Amino acid sequence: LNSRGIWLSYVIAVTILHLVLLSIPFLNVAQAWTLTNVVHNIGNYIFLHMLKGTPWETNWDQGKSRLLTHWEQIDFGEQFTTTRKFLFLAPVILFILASFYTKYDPLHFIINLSTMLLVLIPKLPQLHGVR
Amino acid sequence: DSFEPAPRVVVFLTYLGYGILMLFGYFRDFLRKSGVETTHSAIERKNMKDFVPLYQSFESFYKRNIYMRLRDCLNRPICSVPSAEFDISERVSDDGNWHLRLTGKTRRCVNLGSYNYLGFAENKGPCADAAAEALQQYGAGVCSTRQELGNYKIHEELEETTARFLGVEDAVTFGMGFATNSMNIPALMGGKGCLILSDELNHASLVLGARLCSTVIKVFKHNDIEDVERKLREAIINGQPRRQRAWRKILIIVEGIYSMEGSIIKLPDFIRLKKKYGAYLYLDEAHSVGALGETGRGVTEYWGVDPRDVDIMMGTFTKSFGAAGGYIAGSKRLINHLRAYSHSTTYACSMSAPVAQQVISSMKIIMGEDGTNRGQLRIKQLAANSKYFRQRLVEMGFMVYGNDDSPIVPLLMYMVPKIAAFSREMYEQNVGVVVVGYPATPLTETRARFCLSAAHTREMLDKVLDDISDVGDRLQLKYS
Amino acid sequence: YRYLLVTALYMLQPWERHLFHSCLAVVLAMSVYSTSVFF
Repeated sequence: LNSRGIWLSYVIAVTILHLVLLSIPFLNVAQAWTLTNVVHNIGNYIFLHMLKGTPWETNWDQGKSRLLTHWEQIDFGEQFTTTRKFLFLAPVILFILASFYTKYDPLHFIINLSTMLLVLIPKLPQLHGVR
Repeated sequence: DSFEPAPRVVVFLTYLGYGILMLFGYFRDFLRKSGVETTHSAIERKNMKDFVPLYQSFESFYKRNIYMRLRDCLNRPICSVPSAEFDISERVSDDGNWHLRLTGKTRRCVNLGSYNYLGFAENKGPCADAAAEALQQYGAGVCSTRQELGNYKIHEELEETTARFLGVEDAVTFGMGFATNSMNIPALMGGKGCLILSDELNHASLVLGARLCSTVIKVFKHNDIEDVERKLREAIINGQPRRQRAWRKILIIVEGIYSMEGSIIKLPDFIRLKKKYGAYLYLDEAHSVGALGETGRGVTEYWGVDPRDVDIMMGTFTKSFGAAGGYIAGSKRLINHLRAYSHSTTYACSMSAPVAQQVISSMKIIMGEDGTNRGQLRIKQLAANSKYFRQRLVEMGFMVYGNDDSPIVPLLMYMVPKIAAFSREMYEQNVGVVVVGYPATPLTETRARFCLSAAHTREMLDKVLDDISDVGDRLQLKYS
Repeated sequence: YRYLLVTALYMLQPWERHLFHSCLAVVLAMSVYSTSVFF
């Protein structure tokens, strides 16, 4: 997540997701944006806060990372790094965009807000390592 | 050292490729879990489900779904001595590389994958004869440790020769290169209040050795002197965590040549730093001893610094001497301490005598003690081959990392499928290459790593370079 | 060949590639349809 081009790839991947949802005939723009936001946040939550360990053997750390989520392993657990800030901001920006394109409709707002909180709360430094 | 960054488009396409492979990986896992597809990997037995799981299924996700797809390109069995050319056994698979079976055929290939810098990996010549004689005299295995009955005369001769070769007071040798790091760093940095500063690209054996002792470990950016100095200053100013007491010992661990990057350590700067701050310097010369310097003494001779300025000189006999095992060299006091307290001398069997003889013979040839200048010629040949090969690749437009003088030439490919295609295509051209991907390299920097040898002739290299250029055009690898 | 290399489809088995291409075709068809409806 620190290496070159990962942020660009992240933005492009979310854009592709949105375009695929937008191309579904029976979805209107508001539904496409809310679905983009929901799919992104659920994927974000699963990969960063639910899956523990690494998808490859890390035999050099005696299995220490096996108990940590991906988010807790970023930058060896150091808080407030640029990568963390980026991953914290992405759902917020997506939420703002989704609210704008759903014309602040209450139902969409509740769905978007709740999924955004779902991914922001585990990212708080106070919850690092909390189970 | 040159580390040209990749074009952004290439990096994005690399991530896109990983994304697609992960999507299909989850899809295949779903098919396996629902029984549609047979699972070939190890799984828990039904009646063991109440026990602690033996297999971390997520941890082998990458292995199941990415590594398996290119497994035929990795760990190819060879059935000859790994000299300039070798015989590769042909393998086929009927189930997506889960089971590979030998066809019985072999293919003679140019060997660009083995560590054989000075070309001592031979099954004939003075080294092989001397090793055979040692085999007759001492037998194959030493079934005891150095501190008990496994201390032969040949081991002492090997240690004297090594100390003389490196220009230090004394040396102790071990039967395994990896263990030389992982078993001796704990013997050097035991107890609380010690700090280790380690390069981020250090070899797994250094990482394991550092983790086995209860020291604080700080990682600095690869070969970055400013970063080391900054971390060193902070560590000395702040002292130990919580109690702020001064550190008892600070050890800086670096490598002479980084085998994945092809970069060479800036040794004079590190020596200046350690003198300035009173730290110790541990130099792992696994790849540089024998391969660098006018007379092959390694990175200390390459930079023209006094070997005695390096507190702990470590190296292996695998890459340049056609043997196995490793050594630690330095002051007599250090070596006596290691002989007494190292895990290896206490628990591990000593180095096999024929292997020790192979090292002694090749080391004497390098030093010219055999009365010929063959050692010098090999060193010059290796240096010429390395420079020539690297510069030709750069001219062709490939992305090449590292230092001109390094005998390791990493050619960057970035996308995972390209390393598989490259390895297969070069195999068709009868060239044996090593391709490397995550986790041995950063995720987006998969590469082919060429190891040059003094045994390669210019004709061989030209043929290989033409093949690489053809394959590079076909696979669009000329990113630079 | 280059397209397969760049999109990592080179590492997939043939039936996986067909599956990927059919998904891609569906998405493109929907995009074309939605774009035409939109305009």
